[in-house]
Amino acid sequence: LKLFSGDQVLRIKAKDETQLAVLKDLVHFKHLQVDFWRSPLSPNLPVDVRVPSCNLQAVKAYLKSHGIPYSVMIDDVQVLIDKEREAMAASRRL
Amino acid sequence: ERSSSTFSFSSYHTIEEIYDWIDNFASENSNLVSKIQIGQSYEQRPLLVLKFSTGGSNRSAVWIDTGIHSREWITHATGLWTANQIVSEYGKDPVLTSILDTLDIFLEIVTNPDGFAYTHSEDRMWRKTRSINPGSSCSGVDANRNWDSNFGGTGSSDDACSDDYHGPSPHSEVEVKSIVDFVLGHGNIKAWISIHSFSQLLMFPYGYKLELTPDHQELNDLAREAVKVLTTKYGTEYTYGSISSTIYQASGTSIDWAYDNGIKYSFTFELRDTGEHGFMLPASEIIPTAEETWPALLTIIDHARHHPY
Repeated sequence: LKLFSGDQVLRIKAKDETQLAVLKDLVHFKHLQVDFWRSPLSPNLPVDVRVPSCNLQAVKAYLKSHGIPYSVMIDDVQVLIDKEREAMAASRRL
Repeated sequence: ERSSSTFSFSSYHTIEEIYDWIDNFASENSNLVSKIQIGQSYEQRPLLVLKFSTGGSNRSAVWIDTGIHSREWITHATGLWTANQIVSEYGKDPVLTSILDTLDIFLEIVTNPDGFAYTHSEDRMWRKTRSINPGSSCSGVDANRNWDSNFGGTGSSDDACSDDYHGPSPHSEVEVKSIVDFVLGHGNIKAWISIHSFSQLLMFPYGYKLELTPDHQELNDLAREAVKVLTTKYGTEYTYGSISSTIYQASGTSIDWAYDNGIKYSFTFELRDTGEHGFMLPASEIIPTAEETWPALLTIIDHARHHPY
């Protein structure tokens, strides 16, 4: 059973095409194991990316070094998964 | 004995619960609903389609699928609610009643059952099918890059480890092939709606190229109308347009295949995103999401009904 403890989802807003290209490069850095929930497509659209906890520092540093603004959309993915499970179990009992 | 009337639509469910519900739902509403098995998944799960029909033979029909990307749980949940809504509203809602008096509706709620089961048992974030890729340690194919519509082109990956992996050949995934065979065998599908989540978009062909379809203006106008009625419900804002102009070029998608095979009214939804949870949309948002999607679905289907071709 795969755990997502400490994984975060970052919402990133690229300002222009240059920053968008930097985000697209992130797709190719396979060692960072990022999972794009919303892909880098246009500066008008936000990008959401799940980042494993072990690579958070590296990804955030990468974004900062390129001046790309982001916010933490989900602080801990596993907490939400646990809540989903509890909700499903409660529903089943009901 | 279990009844589908005790089922909670405001909760997420396992595949076993959904399959049980489908059985009960079809048997309790046999005047309007029948269950069709169109194939078996890679891991031998039944691929089930609900047929809503008031009679006739080989009527013009609408195809709706939810959950081809297994981690998008809100789509399966919306599919369940929608199925129930069709039965509940037939005879009450004049638009739906008129639709079902002339058209059939086919609804596949769990389009990727192996992936869906895997999201419950192993990896909540799983998106692909679960087929084994010879020569790779990575499993699965993106079932929405596996269609024979510019297969292997821009916006799909040849890396079996990628979430966008297009697979070894067009329709290599039995989950895709089963739909292709069913739809081509039927021969009278006039509208196609593939439901995904969660970016609040309503899109139409093409995805694999930037060119506009010959029907672009009509599809664009219809998308605008559908988005308008969707937004009216709770103020949820959607963007609409062709896949390639709205978000990205993507090859091998279902709606491009449908369009290129003569189904003019081909659309794909990306359902609600609160900007807070992504695929982990709280269960409390299931019913609002389904409710706002419903009038948009009816708008598209009713347009197809009034514009035979």
